[in-house]
Amino acid sequence: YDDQEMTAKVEVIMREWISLCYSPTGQRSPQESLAQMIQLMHEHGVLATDDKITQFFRLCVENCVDISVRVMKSEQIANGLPTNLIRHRCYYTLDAFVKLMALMIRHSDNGQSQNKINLLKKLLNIIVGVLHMDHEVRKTDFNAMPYHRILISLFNEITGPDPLKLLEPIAWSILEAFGQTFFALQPRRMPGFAFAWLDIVGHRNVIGRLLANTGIAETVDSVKTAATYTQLIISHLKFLAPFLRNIQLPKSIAILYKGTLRVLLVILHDFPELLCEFHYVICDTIPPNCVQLRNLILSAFPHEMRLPDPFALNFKQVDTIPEMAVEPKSNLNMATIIPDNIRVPLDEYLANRTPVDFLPRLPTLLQTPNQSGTKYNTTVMNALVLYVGIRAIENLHLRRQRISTLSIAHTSFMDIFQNLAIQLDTEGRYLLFNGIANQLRYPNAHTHYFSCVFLYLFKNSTNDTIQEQITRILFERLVALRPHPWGLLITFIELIKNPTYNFWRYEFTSCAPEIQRLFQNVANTCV
Amino acid sequence: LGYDLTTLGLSLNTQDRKLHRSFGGPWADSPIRAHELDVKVPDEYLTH
Amino acid sequence: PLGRTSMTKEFDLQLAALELACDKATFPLDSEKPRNYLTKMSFPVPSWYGQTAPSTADSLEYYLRLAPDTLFFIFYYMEGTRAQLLAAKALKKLSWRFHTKYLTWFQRHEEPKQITDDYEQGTYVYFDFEKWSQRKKESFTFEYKFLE
Repeated sequence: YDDQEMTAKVEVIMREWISLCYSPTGQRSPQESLAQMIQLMHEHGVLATDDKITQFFRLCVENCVDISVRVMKSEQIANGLPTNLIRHRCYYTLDAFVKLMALMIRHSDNGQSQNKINLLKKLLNIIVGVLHMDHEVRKTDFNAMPYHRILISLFNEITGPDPLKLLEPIAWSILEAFGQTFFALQPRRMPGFAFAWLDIVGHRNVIGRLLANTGIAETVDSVKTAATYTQLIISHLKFLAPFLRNIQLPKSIAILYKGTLRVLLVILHDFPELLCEFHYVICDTIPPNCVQLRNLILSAFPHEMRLPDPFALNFKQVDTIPEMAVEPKSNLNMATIIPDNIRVPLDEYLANRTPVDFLPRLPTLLQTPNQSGTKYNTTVMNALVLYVGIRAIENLHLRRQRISTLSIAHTSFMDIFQNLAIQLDTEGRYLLFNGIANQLRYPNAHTHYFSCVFLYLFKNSTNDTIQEQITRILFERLVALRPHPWGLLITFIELIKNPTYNFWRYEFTSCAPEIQRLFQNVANTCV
Repeated sequence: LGYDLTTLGLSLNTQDRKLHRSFGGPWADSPIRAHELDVKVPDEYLTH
Repeated sequence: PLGRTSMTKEFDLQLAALELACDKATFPLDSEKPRNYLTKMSFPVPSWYGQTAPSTADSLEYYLRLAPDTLFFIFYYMEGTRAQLLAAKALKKLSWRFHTKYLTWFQRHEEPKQITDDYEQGTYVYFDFEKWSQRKKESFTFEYKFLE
């Protein structure tokens, strides 16, 4: 409950602060103004206890939000006023409140960095709490703007250039606190805040400070900030996934999806290493039918790498590219991504090809009864593919063999792929080949190995269905609009160019005139 | 689900890794222009 | 071959909340610092007006090709932006000097009559931003403590 007395104090203090904050002295010497405000707060006893402080700031947030919502409502009534004029009136109050919080965080308890970060976390928790309550209670009337402005302005203020190095000692704690706040506000939890959320997470300053170490992030470990940012992207893709999976694109989802593509394109362009390193977990979140979105992630390659022209190579030359023997950088703990009930017998089989009944049982082990819409556990399927591939590459290195369609043959590792390709039904095989195609990226050992797996399976399967389905998987990724991963291109080019695979002999390449034309077009482009 | 990603208002062919500095955000059809991009300027430049 | 997933009630509620939020979509200024004298609001102008800046616009080379008066406009009307910084850099390259007390740009009209460690004195051209024109000033003392 809120006592009227505290509400009254909040209004007095906020009114006093707003006039002080925009006054010339307030602009010129913010610290003095802050000192005056702290004095006033003490006189009103709003800083007396931890609870009082919490209650005071919660009421401040509610007060600012109410003022903004009322002003914007007047916009709807007095329609004549241009939106940005109304917006500026809202910003006037919101920005003053943000300035007060930022000054208190920056100058509280000089030297005691821990107090600064404690105050920041308290304020962020209060904002999240009020936002969540508002989102649940106001529902149709919920307006994200006030919270959107408070959060992004506070982020800009606190993480911006810090010439006095006041916040440098707690720079990572500050970024982590904001990362946790944005994660707590993710669209799956607050869909009504989703547009504001993506605007914040996709803001140039958030990207810059979490991924380019600008502002206070200069001295922060970029591995940690990249992981924080990736977690936010994954949480967002998990929200979009069901709607994209069903190609259910009402206007709101279409706008959100397009905005997501923009943000991911900026990441692909400026920070490709993030997508290289986290491609596995990100692609695991993307529905199998989101071909272009997945291609975008898989097209990333390390900035210093120069991609060989896929159209100018033949596969023999591809085999000799030095990077094709190098394991890609990854932070995955492979042992943990497969459930033990599969990994233990799998390890046993890979080592000794026993028990013989492991292969026939494997398709069932990959099924999941409860996941709606599919009978297979795609996460486990993807993990199995990558795990077997990594172990196969290790084994080749042990035997000092290069990766090639010959060296990968007749091994326990290839048994897994071959048997699954034969035993799985259409849906299962689609997911299996998807998992393999998700490894066709820039020149590295995984791209090399899995490209050879596809080529080997294509050549050695006795059943045209498998050749056709491999072709489908590659083709649907090629006919999608750009970008296309390098590994995908070299695999398909090899398939259609090298007579060993007899690609054009298969009936499915000419099953319909338009298909034949399409294949020819892609072949002409590739060759 | 396919978009021509070259029409989203991002100059993807720039060599430097600074697209994000003038990124107008997820809804922007064009980058932020120099006169819109707030940067830290010397105090004396704040002539207003 | 995967078919559709069945949409749960939770997904329907999420979509409903999203549709509502879409109508109150964010406004470009919501995440930008306010600027009173030159707001960033975009106005619907005729389509034949230049809609986007030339791709090379964000470079010092581009600003060096602008007339000084244009640079002065950018400097005084785009305060606190990258454009102001670029305009200031270009003016300095064109041998203008910013006086931090008069907040005015000066350029030597001829070699100064006197140069000491603390100041130089002579005839200058300066840009008068109130009259918006370049004017000459004779026997002006440019104290170096005001040289930016």
